[in-house]
Amino acid sequence: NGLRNEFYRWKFPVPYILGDDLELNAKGVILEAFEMFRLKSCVDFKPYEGESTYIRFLKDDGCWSMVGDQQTGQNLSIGLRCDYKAIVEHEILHAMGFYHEQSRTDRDDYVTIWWDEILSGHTHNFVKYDDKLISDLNTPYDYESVMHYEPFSFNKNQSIPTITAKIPAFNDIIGQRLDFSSMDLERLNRMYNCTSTHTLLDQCAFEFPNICGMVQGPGDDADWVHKKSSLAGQEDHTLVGRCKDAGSFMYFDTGSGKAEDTALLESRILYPKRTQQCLHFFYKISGSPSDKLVIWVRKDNGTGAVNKLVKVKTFQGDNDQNWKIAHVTLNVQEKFRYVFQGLRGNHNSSSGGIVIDDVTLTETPCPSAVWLIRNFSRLLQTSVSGSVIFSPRFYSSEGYGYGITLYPRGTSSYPNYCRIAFHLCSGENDEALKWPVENRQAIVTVLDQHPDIRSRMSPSRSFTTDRSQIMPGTNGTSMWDKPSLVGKFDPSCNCNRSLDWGWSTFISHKMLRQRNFLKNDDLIIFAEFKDLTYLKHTEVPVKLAQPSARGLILERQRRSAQNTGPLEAWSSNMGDACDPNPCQNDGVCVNVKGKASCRCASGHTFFYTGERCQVAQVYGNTLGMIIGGTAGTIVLIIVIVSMLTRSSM
Amino acid sequence: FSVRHLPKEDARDADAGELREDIPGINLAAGLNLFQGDILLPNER
Repeated sequence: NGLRNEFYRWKFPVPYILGDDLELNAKGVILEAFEMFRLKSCVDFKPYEGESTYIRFLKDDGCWSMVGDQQTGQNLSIGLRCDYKAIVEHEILHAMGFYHEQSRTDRDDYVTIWWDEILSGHTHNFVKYDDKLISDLNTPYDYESVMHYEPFSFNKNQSIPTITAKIPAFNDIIGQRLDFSSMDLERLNRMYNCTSTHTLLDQCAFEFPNICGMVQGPGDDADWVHKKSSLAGQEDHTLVGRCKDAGSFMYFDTGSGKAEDTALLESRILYPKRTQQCLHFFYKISGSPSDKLVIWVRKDNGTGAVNKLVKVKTFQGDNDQNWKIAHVTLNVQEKFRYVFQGLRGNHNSSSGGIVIDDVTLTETPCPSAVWLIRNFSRLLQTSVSGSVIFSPRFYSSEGYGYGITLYPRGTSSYPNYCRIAFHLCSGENDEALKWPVENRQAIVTVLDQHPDIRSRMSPSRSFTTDRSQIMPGTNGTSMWDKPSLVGKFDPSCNCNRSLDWGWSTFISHKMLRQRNFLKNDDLIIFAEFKDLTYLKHTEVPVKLAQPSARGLILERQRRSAQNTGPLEAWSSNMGDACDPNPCQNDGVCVNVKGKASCRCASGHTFFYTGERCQVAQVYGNTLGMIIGGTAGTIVLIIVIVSMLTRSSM
Repeated sequence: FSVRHLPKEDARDADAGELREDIPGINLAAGLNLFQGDILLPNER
């Protein structure tokens, strides 16, 4: 449901300002949403540096945005209770030029609007748009869109919906606030002609015989085998063996051979843009516990040859033959390949080997805490409301110890949800660290284990520690003081755990069974504890807008263009300066303090300028191509003619 | 894992223990009546 008029499209990167009225958590969530755009699309953002157009994020009442680039700088509000990743993504998608899904021209084919159930004075919230104004970008109606409203929006009666799906199964889906849907991304990428994303370098589910351009390493003893899911216990991770004749993985058989036998699997050559990457994959070592999986990086040696090997991490076998998740931080700035080395251990024989699947390489930091909980369905069955399990202790990059508390069957108020909470743990660095620990953002994410990272819709919640969060029943003791002072001892970690701070409705049991949250019956939770102190003062003053200089190559022509009189005269003679529209060539009229001002349309080749958009101009690069092409043709003709002349002589 | 029980007062909620409100609910509670719930129109519209 995107605006057709290309005038409202952004040029990337989009300049942004984070207003200092924003909550610290909101600032962190906005930056997290930017990273999702960079990971899944070509949309990019940069701090404002005096550009004529920008988005200024501020904390006003509620969550709202304008639709499309207004070309003048615009505000976007992330108010109280709006600081969720999916809500920020929703508002930014408005700014990118998208309306709500349920206002599509053809929406009545897919949803029913219950007009009698809408709050008085709010029916305008359910208007639909003419397809002259908006385009569906040739995509079907998307119940899963993050731009769709939920069934109970603007309802009179708390239990009666105002909007329902014609296919009832989607009543639980519309209004999802997990993340972008695949269709949201398809549309965004179509609208902005995206061909790649900023931070996704590589991913492979090994579903196709080309294995994503990976190659068997030179000089090794054996090869990795591209294998299909077969018997029970030999399922892939992508499809978990659910699909006949599909679901493949890479396998190094360590059953026979000699100790130290090696098989290398190398990625194609990759070109990083940032300095840090995260290699993320699933693996299992199903043979001997003495087998190893080693991750290497083969870098450019300075001459352009990619042959400088650096060992990064080793995964040792154990007796656990389940799929495990792995994250490996790479720090590469030159072209490189990542390498999986299977290493046979010192054993006589075994039935099994090393398996890898669903590999992803992003230019983002790896999560600092990854908690994998096996047999989650059984845990759900055997738990009761209020019972909890604690994660192991993790450490943040600064050295603070922390953990996650999971209430599988939630609390008495919400027994159909999992409650997930964050707490601090005492740790080995406590004496060196500053307490209470304030201005840190705790982010908890339940991983949707979809093999394509762009299709993952993982719910995420966050809060920021501050001095207002006080221990109950104390005289102002901070919850974020040293856990050895304010926490309780837990023998499972041999540490003190603080009170937890979390979300009773983090994820419903119904949602857990959808998507890929419980693949292999494993629940995976990521957690971060990041210092946001550097975001306390981010506001920069807006500079006087400079006139846009894009493509102004025919300025002389614009000045000499025939005009039909100054717009000011038009404005002063009319009641509404924009009625009738004085702008030509599909220009949009904007009433600026009672005077008409034209916002001219633009296309791929031409754009319009002039007070009334009366002058068609050609973009500089197009003109360059035309001039270059013409000059080249003339030169070619001269050469051919001279050659023909010589040969005839 | 060992499954345990915690005293109720040991658990505090970042969102006041409520279901996450969606955008229309947040904006209605804030007294806003924007176009389509959360769209700010340019002044002339």
